Amino acid sequence: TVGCVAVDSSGNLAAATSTGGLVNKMAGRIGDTPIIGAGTYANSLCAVSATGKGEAIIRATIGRDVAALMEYKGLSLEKAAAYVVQECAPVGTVGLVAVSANGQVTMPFNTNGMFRACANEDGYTHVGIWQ
Amino acid sequence: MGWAIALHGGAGDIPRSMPPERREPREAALRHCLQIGVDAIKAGRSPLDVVELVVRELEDNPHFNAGRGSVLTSNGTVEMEACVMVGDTKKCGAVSGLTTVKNAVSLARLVMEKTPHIYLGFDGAEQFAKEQGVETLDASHFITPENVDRLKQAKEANKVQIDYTQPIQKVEEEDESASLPNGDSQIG
Repeated sequence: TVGCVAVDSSGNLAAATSTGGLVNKMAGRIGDTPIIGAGTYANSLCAVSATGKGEAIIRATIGRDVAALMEYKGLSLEKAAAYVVQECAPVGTVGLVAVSANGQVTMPFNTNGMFRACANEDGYTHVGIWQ
Repeated sequence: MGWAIALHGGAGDIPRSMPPERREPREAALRHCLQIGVDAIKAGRSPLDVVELVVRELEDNPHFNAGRGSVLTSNGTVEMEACVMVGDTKKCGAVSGLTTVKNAVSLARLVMEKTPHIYLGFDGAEQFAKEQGVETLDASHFITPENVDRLKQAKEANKVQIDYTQPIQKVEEEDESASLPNGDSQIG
């Protein structure tokens, strides 16, 4: 699964995700990617794109839960995303990338690796696979 | 406040023993796609344009599980899915069950912008793609030899695999600490 999230200097957010799904999935199986609030979500606070095992991501409403923790509990993007990835989905099933309206970036995962990259206006750039 | 961009190419059981010839092309692709996004956002493109542009590039790279390189169903076919969402309006579009559309993410954006709906799937999504004139290709374009092998392994083990999963071994040979022959992760 591939995905991208972006925020501009005015705080406008967007998310996109695309996938082929799971190897040996049943024909007709729908995964998390096209389910709004599961594998992909954006509102005025953050944009989220998830990857991993779709069934786990749908059950945990990963994308929407990150936004909801920010919206209702006032958590930062980093804390909201970390909580959702570590506490809401089984170990080994999910990773996500997210940005907030104020330019924060986070890329947590509970699998043993995630192909990921990020950059921001301050010149910070990161490309990684493992912790 | 400031712009920021993040992207992923899949998660899963990615072994640290992955050999350089498999790791480096993926890292290079991540850097390449990140730079495309950075250049676009610096040029004043909207975040929606940026995420579509970056995901199209990732879809076209056979090292990742989307577009060319999509993993296979139990029938040996591809069924691709994509989604876009805009934060301030919560407008969104999604597609599933695509077999011929070169860049599913762009069709998802068209669903958002050109229909009163959020989500189109299978025959309806393919028909909409034709009506919109998006680029389509024979399904064989999306199928790589590597993914044919992965399906064969998964069928033999009667398992599904996410983006990057280590090759499935027969139960009697399973050893979680064993290093992999090719070091590649075989999940989605």
